[in-house]
Amino acid sequence: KQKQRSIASFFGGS
Amino acid sequence: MFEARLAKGAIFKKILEAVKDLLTEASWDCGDMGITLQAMDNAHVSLVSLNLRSDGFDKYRCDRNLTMGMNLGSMSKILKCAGNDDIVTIRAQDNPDTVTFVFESENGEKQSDYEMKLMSLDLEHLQIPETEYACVVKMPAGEFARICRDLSQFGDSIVISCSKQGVKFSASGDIGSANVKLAQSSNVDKEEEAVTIEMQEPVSFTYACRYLNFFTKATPLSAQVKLSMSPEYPLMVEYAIDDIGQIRYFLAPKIED
Repeated sequence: KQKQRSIASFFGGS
Repeated sequence: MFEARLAKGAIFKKILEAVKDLLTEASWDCGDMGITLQAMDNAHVSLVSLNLRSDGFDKYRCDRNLTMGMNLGSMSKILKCAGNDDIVTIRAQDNPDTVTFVFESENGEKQSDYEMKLMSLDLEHLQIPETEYACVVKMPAGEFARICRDLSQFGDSIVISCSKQGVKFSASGDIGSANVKLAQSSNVDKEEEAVTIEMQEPVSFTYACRYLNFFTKATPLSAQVKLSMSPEYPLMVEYAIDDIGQIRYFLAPKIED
């Protein structure tokens, strides 16, 4: 199973 | 007041086509330096960052910094009313409730104006650092769109692998598997047809087809697309917009749960 992180989490967002 | 005039109005039409399927609404930030837009898709998996420099416009005036929240579906409807050869002007007052789009035909004989209500949007603004990427691939934008479309038939994801030999796009699913390999161009007469790879270290990452296909809606803006990849970092897909700016899409890679 694959998942994706929120894009904001890469750029210091919530 | 704010006024931005672009003789090549078709650029605005193409920009809206490039964002309207991915984003429902977004803030257009206008300042001395130009116009920027940053927004995440509804699922917060991808990010769009658009930059249009003030010196790229035929006329640009911005007395005070403005943030204009717009419904992009509505904006797209309005820009579809502009002809491909029309001159487009965007105009607003200092504390605007509405924005006005003015379309002028090349010969000046037809002028239309469309007023659109603005929205108050409370959106998170992210800081995107400049990064050295492990791999940067430049390739014809049409070729990238074609590969994404073709490989989407095989599965939900595309694996992009980059090494000194070239770049490989792979997908697999119920009907089978597909691989498309592109070698770095050895001898190119036309720069826009070239495939070039700048590599610090080889990489291989998995990305959702659905989003890559959204990004390729920007293909009419640019002959070439730039794909930048690094471990632990989102993919950046960048299309230059003439000599006025660029649109960048960021996509988090898929990882094993």
